[in-house]
Amino acid sequence: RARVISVANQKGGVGKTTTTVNLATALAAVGKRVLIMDLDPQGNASTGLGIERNNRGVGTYDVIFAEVKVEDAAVETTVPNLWVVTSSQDLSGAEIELVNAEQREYRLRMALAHSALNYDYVLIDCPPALGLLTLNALVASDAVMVPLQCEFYALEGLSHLIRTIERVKRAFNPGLDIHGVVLTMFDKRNNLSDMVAADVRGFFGEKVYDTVIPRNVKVSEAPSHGKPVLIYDMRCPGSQAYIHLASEVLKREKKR
Amino acid sequence: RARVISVANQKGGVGKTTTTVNLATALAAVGKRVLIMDLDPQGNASTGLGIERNNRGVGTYDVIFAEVKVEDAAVETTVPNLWVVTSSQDLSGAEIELVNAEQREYRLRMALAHSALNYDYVLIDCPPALGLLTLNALVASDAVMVPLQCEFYALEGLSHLIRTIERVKRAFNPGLDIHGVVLTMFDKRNNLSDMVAADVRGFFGEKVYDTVIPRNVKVSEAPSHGKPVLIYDMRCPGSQAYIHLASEVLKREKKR
Ligand SMILES: Nc1ncnc2c1ncn2[C@@H]1O[C@H](COP(=O)(O)OP(=O)(O)OP(=O)(O)O)[C@@H](O)[C@H]1O
Ligand SMILES: Nc1ncnc2c1ncn2[C@@H]1O[C@H](COP(=O)(O)OP(=O)(O)OP(=O)(O)O)[C@@H](O)[C@H]1O
Ligand SMILES: [Mg+2]
Ligand SMILES: [Mg+2]
Repeated sequence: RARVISVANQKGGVGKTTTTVNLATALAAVGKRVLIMDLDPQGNASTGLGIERNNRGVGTYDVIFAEVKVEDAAVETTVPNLWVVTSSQDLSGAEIELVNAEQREYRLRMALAHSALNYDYVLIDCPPALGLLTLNALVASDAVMVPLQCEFYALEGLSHLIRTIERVKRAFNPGLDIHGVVLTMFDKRNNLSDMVAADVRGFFGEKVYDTVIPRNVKVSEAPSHGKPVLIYDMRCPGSQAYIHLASEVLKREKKR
Repeated sequence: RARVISVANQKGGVGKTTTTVNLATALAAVGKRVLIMDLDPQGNASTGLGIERNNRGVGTYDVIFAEVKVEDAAVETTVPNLWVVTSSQDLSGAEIELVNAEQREYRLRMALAHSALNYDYVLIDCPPALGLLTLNALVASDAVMVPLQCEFYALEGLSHLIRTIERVKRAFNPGLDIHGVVLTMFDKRNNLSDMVAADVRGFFGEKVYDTVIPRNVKVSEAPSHGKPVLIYDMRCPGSQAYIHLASEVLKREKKR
């Protein structure tokens, strides 16, 4: 049965989408069957995988609200072993629509339970908020991966995120764990990155992956070509880091 | 009477808070009386102005839900002529609470209308979403400033943001204008920045400020000292850019 992992952090621009797309690609490259659920109304993960806006049919909105099964919404990507359920603009009204919906926190969890999840991993790319969409992702997940940009403002919101995860674990999903914290956009030329990394390792210890994702311009260029950076430029430091992250994730999964 | 400007973009991490805090400081430095409303539950603007989390009393939540007047919520900062209405954690439940509230889109506008806004400018720092908090800001504003990171994903969401602003203008606030688009974190070493900047100028023409904010590590270090970068390091490229932006904003204001 598929392991479901949410990629979440309410701080904006910390590398949630970049981590989802590139970690998924690295897992697919070693033969894992992977599905990405694009739960962000911006739809960046769908774009980063080369799926044009006008090619997006049923998506995550329909899975949550119209009981469309995941297997009927998932589309292939150019990456072998990698599928995606795309996001569309109607998802931006979902936060409001969910407030008065039945079982509002469990809709995604129920949708995944009723689908034949013929995957090894399902990665959910979350929007930059702790609203009902992210809540649905956390309730539907086995674990949460937290990308953390090595910047001061990003550090600020971490304790609020952790408290929210604990609350979801107590109230809705006792099986939810923190898979790990991945440091992103690390810039070795600037002390701030070192300072933040040291703070986070002090606070989270083992939960912080050894792999640190460096700031690397190829990573930010890849989406404009509709490709994960592993396909756009396999040898660049960004790709190599995501390949290492994937092997570290798989090692942790074995130990479970 | 105060000019109210929202600083908004649903894309995360594009420099909304950094622009709000530093533009406000530059305007205050030339003698304008400025108020910042921190409408982001993360509360980064309040932190960037040195207001510790445990020093935050009534804030924007109370202005929206408990009819607290702005003048009773505004606190002084270490910057002369600059005040802030802080954000607190209860704001993170506001999106959900607003859905079934009376006059849900007009609450902030009404609160500002009933307050003695003894300021030249009110800048509203918005969260990374187009939900009811950002909607309240747009309905309450005379104009919107859009920070845009010179990255591909940031470009993607622009048309959705513009359509939302037009919808708010038609349905709730006919006086709403786009004040301008400010290019942020421009990195002259990488072509992506040039490409995005050219695209945006092609699309928005005059609306794009001449001033471009460069990527500058001092800008991201300043918040860890609880200071705007203009106070932390006046002479760095980041500070100089925000000073130029302030004079460009004032020039546009004169021409209105
Ligand atoms: N390692 C990296 N090196 C350079 N640029 C990066 C790196 N990781 C991400 N970026 C760029 O930084 C920006 C923010 O990353 P991304 O969009 O993945 O963050 P996010 O957390 O998903 O944002 P949002 O909160 O809006 O969903 C993007 O333009 C992306 O291309
Ligand atoms: N010109 C700049 N040079 C270097 N770093 C910058 C610059 N502008 C902003 N930053 C840093 O980039 C990060 C994102 O900026 P900021 O938090 O202001 O964006 P935001 O749009 O307010 O994010 P959110 O969507 O989470 O509210 C912060 O860590 C900030 O310190
Ligand atoms: Mg994203
Ligand atoms: Mg912000």
